[in-house]
Amino acid sequence: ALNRRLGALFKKIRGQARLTEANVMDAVKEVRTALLEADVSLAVARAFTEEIRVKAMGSEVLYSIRAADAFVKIVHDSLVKFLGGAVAPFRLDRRPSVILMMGLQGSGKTTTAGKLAAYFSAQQKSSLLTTLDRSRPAAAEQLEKLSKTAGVSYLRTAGDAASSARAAYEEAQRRNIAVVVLDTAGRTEVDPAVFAELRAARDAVPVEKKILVLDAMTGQAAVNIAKGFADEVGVDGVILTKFDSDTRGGAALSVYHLLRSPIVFVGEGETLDRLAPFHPDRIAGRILG
Amino acid sequence: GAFQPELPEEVYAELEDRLILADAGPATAAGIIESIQSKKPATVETLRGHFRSAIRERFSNSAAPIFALAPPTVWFVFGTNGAGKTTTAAKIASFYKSQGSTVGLVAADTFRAAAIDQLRVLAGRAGSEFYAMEEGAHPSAVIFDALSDKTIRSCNLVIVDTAGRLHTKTSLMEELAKMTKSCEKTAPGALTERLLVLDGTAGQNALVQAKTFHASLQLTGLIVTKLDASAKAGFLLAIRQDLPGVPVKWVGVGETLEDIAPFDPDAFVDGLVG
Ligand SMILES: Nc1nc2c(ncn2[C@@H]2O[C@H](COP(=O)(O)OP(=O)(O)OP(=O)(O)O)[C@@H](O)[C@H]2O)c(=O)[nH]1
Ligand SMILES: Nc1nc2c(ncn2[C@@H]2O[C@H](COP(=O)(O)OP(=O)(O)OP(=O)(O)O)[C@@H](O)[C@H]2O)c(=O)[nH]1
Ligand SMILES: [Mg+2]
Ligand SMILES: [Mg+2]
Repeated sequence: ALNRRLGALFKKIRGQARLTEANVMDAVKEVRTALLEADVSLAVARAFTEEIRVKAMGSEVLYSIRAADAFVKIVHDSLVKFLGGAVAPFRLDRRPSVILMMGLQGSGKTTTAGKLAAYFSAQQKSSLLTTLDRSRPAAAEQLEKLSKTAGVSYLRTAGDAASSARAAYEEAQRRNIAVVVLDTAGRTEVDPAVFAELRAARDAVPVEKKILVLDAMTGQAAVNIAKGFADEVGVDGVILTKFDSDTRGGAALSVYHLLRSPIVFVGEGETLDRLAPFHPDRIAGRILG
Repeated sequence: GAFQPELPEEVYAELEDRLILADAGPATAAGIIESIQSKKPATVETLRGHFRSAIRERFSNSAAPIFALAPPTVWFVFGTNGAGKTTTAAKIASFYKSQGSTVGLVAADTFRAAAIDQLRVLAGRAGSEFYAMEEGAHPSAVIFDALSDKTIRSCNLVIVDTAGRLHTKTSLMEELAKMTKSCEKTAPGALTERLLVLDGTAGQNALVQAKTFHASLQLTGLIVTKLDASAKAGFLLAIRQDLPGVPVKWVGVGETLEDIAPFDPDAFVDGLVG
């Protein structure tokens, strides 16, 4: 953990009245290592530690007897302050509100679609789920079973993304359903052609929230993934999944740094009740180990 | 001898950055750079040669699949949620089917919605036998029943698909260990591969996944999926160092049944070194 490493580092200079610039450089190196071990992207780790260096040089940590703790506090508070920008109330203003789920293969889109429906149910808001995924075997069965578990409506659609999105939207209008969640197939950003389908859905109906579903254990690729989806389709919010693992979750920092769109929820388990609000202090604590 | 000027710091920094961007992790990246620096390469060509071999030497040359003395051979695939287990199990079945083997797929994920349906479709596409019980059945019971079944027992190769599980969930790890014991009791000597499926887009968490699964299940190999995405799976460098007895056996490079290949360390190093 960063605390322990800085403690070991500053132990060697305990006799000093104040930290030198060289001491701060050594500490900043440890911060950078901690961020990289937590899967924060290289560019963001660099930018962040430079900010920390400037803050440390201008602060009382230089004169602190408990320099290690004071230094960690600077880092922790900076992370929390920065990620605080990622907290925003998840407000839906339209009726029906359409949410488009997107993300890498296996990131948790289908499960999270079910979780969102359960979340809205708890708020007395009705949902209609459908999938535009025509490639994954039993994708429709999976979402239909989750809809049943959540006690929400499910629409079987066939055909392309635009017509399926329209069918779901019109069904929700007909039945006065509050929210439509469109599940989509997983895709990687490597071939930009794969995004055409998402754009077709986005353009076929008024999509209120385009949500990037990202696995919390994602490594340096998180930035490429986020950039791909943002550039090709647009991202209104991020849901970080599998946060119940022991992954440090630095991808959250990198993706927020790039997109500046809110982290609207965190997935913390396999069952439909495991959707929680995003707390900056929790992820800051995990990133720092 | 003649004075040997050192190569500029930027040359090393660029390589270290490349390793970090490939998810090698800062400690592994620094270690590899230090080992190269200590060799004092005089030219960039020599440096690149050291860089390549420092990475290549971490991968063993003996990563052949292990078969039982007599059919059926049974392989388990397990790993964290969404890593690609089900798809990979079917890919491997298809791989051997197309070589003339009779293959079977056992749907031991009785937990996740439509997991059995998903594998059933894939088994059909792979031309493989298929065994499942009802959703919600006890996974150890599925294993016992499957390996008592005549059709499954007559397959050359049987691959058992299991539910995704986080290595941090003790009861789920225990469930998996019990499933392997159920297999060994029902078909002694058949279980020859315990394969951890790792998501190629993962970061440093892959290392603790590998260590935790290995401690509990004695892995015989690793499978890395989604290498067709932009990620480079540099975490394998640390895993190979910390778990030298666990070779990388297969890589997944796409979503169709053909997108699987035996691990090729030279191709992997090419992808990493560039
Ligand atoms: N532990 C844990 N598992 C999760 C979470 N969210 C999803 N999962 C699991 O992750 C796996 C993949 O979830 P899916 O919903 O099928 O992922 P997907 O993005 O729809 O996958 P594709 O459609 O194939 O791209 C499943 O086993 C889910 O149960 C979470 O927050 N925690
Ligand atoms: N691009 C790409 N996608 C892959 C690869 N392997 C699996 N996938 C996709 O990843 C997603 C998840 O695959 P699954 O096989 O369902 O993963 P799993 O580990 O069985 O998931 P759970 O059982 O829910 O834990 C699916 O959309 C697959 O098509 C791969 O090598 N490349
Ligand atoms: Mg899905
Ligand atoms: Mg599966």
